[in-house]
Amino acid sequence: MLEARLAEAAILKRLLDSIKELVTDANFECNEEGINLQAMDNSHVALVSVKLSASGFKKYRCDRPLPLGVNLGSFTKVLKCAKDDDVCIIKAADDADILSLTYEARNSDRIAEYEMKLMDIDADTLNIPDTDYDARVSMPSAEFTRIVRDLSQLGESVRIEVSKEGVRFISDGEAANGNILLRQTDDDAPPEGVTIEMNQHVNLTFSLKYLVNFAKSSTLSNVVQLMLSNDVPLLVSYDFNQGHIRYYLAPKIGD
Amino acid sequence: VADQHSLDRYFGAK
Repeated sequence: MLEARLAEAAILKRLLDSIKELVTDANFECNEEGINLQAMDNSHVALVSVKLSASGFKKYRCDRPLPLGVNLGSFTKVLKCAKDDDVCIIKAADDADILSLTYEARNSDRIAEYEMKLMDIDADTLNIPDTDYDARVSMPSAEFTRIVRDLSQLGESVRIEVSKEGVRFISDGEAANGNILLRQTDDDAPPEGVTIEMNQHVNLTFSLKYLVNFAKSSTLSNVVQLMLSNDVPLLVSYDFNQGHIRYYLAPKIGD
Repeated sequence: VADQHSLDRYFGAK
């Protein structure tokens, strides 16, 4: 069985907001180390990977590995019934087809109980190799959100170029184009500043639609890391106290 | 026009 007590429902609410438009159904894989989710979007171009460590919960118990197949739309609706600062307890019995959620109000005796149907989801798990990326960029997550939102007004794609000069985001739309250069900030480390590590010049193009979606995770962390190597998927990573959310996005290829 | 490969091409199934 699973019993996990989260100090604040906000983390789960934000996580669901970050993935619900990318993925419809997914397995939350629970084991004694915590809860993991890996799912691809329909087109298999983007992948989201979530980790919530057991140590990030106020109380956590999972006797044996348990996949909780969830419709993310339904989960979002049930989580909307929780206040951000409610204590959130999730429970599932072995082989059960129900996930129960309890929200305990912080400053009152209100206890709300919800149940959600679980489903069998047959999804392939991808084996993501450890990669030594050619470039790592760390920047304020709000800055990344602004860049991808701004450029998505102009075109469908963004070219990300990492060079000695810094990291440049370039959008070439039909009617307008734009580019934004971020230089490494020498006197300011993350979360406010930008750091760039580069072994090799990188030049890759990605669909902005997905990046705008990934940027929703800025509610979970003030810092985002972009890891890039030529001709391999981009890794966009947000770390927070209880775990992380990572996105992989296949690069666009020239014709 | 640029296009994308699927991630299956980069990451093998477990």
